[in-house]
Amino acid sequence: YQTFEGDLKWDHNDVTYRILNYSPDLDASIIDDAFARAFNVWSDVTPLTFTRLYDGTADIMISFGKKNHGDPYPFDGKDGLLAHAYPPGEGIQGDAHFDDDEYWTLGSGPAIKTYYGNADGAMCHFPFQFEGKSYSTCTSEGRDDGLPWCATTADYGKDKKYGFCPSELLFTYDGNSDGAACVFPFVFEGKTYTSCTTDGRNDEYRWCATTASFDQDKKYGFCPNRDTAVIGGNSEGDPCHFPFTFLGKTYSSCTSEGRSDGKLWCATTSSYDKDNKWGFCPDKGYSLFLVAAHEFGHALGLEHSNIQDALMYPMYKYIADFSLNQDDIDGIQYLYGPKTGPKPTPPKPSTTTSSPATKPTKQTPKTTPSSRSTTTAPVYTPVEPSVDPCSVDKFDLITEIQGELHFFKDGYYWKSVSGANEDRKGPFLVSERWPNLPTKLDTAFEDPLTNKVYFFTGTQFWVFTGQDAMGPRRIEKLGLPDSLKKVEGALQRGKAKVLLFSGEEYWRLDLKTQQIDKGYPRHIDMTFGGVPMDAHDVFLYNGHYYFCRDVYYWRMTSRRQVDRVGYVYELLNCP
Amino acid sequence: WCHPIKPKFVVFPGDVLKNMTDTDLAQSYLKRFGYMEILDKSGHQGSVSTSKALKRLQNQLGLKETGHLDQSTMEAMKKPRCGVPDVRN
Repeated sequence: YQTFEGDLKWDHNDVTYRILNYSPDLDASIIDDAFARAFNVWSDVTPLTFTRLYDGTADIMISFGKKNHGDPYPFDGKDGLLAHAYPPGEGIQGDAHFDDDEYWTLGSGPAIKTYYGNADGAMCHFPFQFEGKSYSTCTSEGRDDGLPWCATTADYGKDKKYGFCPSELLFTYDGNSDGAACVFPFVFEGKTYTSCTTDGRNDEYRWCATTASFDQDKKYGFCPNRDTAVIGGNSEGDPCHFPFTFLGKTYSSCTSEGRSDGKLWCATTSSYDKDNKWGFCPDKGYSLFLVAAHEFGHALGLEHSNIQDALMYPMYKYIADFSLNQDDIDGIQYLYGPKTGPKPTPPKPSTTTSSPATKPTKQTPKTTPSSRSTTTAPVYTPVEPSVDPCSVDKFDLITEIQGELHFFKDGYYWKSVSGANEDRKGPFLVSERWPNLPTKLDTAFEDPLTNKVYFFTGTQFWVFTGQDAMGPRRIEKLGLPDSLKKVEGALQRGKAKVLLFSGEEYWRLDLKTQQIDKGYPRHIDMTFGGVPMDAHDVFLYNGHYYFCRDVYYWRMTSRRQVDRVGYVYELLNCP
Repeated sequence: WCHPIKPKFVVFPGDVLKNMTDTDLAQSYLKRFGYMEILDKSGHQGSVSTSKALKRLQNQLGLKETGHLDQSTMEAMKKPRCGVPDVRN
């Protein structure tokens, strides 16, 4: 850990904070809660206490802003810089600023609190079923007033639990209208508006009047973002318009065409070419809680750590079950000392003679022998999840085996089936199904003729027939150059050839001769135009070629045209 | 098999990326996060070479210290992060 020069710290333990404004992405109560939990991260291990002020000057003033937001360090639009904070002291010192061009969530996709309805403000449940259709966003289907709503359980038809989603038709935030809804149309400086606008402001926040005339009544509020709204770009808050045309081509889903950074975007009118109105498509977003906990570390006197698992490491990483790293604890306790007083004790189960407390026992599933088959396929039992696959930003390898897409990470794997409207399966232990493989794998493919599965890691490979393995053997045996460090992807071609990818080149392996064909390597760009040159995984699935980089995939048809760019977690059927 | 499509990149209105080259991005990153201007032991501020700055960055981020703008370093520079500088100066 590091502290600021001179060990800057607060000279009192009862630190105050004030939330100056809110983000349109999240309900105020969720933001309040995220900040409170972020302070608790530090008060749990130090004698510090944090008290919220609602007016006046607090030690830590918290605000959301975009680009130039009033200090010398402008933000940079979506992604990149997420937030910053100043070390303890007077004035701007101690303050924390959050980039509102980010999509703020709790880290795993839209966190939509509902209003009114009959669900007591519960969060939306995505996806949910309504009249035979599955919805992954709020919808105004089934209503004639246009109000977006969602179910708060998986099946509206069964449970009838619902609430309304944030929209300007329901409420505004901040401003001077006590949360009243927008009134459309409204008049501002003689012009009539039928939707929220950023006119009249230089901070890019969308607002509306809450009476028919702002000019007359001066009543206004800020518009909450709908979950279907685009992020950033130049149409913040507007929904995608599908289909839209871009460079003469029609798109009916978000695309990364035209961008070198792979981010998904859409136009918010029917023609980007004509209107140039666009924004980024909503993604998993950044956890406000995790980023705030990091920034409050700065506000308390910690600089960046070079320990990758520390909260004070400068890069963002989503962790579902967060706990402070010892490096963070050592750092903050160096400044403020350890927490004093008795440690909280966990609640004990109450025991009575009539109902003795018992330890939960592991239940073994009962199996029924099948009368149809005399041979039994091995059953691999899911193990306790070590990690949420939907928050993995880079799988070790992805490949299709026996019609199911397999996602490998750190000795575990998950499975998902295309088109199956069901959750992924797993995690399973790799060692249970393919014994003696190393934990870290680079790529794999199934031989379509023999169903043998080839695994590659570093300069070695294994060939599995069921659970029987041949290997490890060195990849030079296949005719690959001995300078090659690893094989990162594989595409089956026909029934006897496989393309093996490494870096910016690929080789063609003849499965019959077990040798690389003459005329290879070839440069990826010569054959596969429009996919990233630094893909860390390449695989064949449902007749399409997939090239993965981080959380994105580029899908290519067999005619080698990129027809879709998406998120890997879509393939995993993540919510 | 048709001819592969050549990607065409567009500068979107208001997009801050502005098609920066990797070298431009690295220079701006190293400067922005404090790796280029270092205080020496006597308290004087001086510039260091890009190679030294890269090594310091690679050390800070737990990457292999090559002093070159390699792929893992570029990937790290493109990751979302906190805006507070890494190097005290």
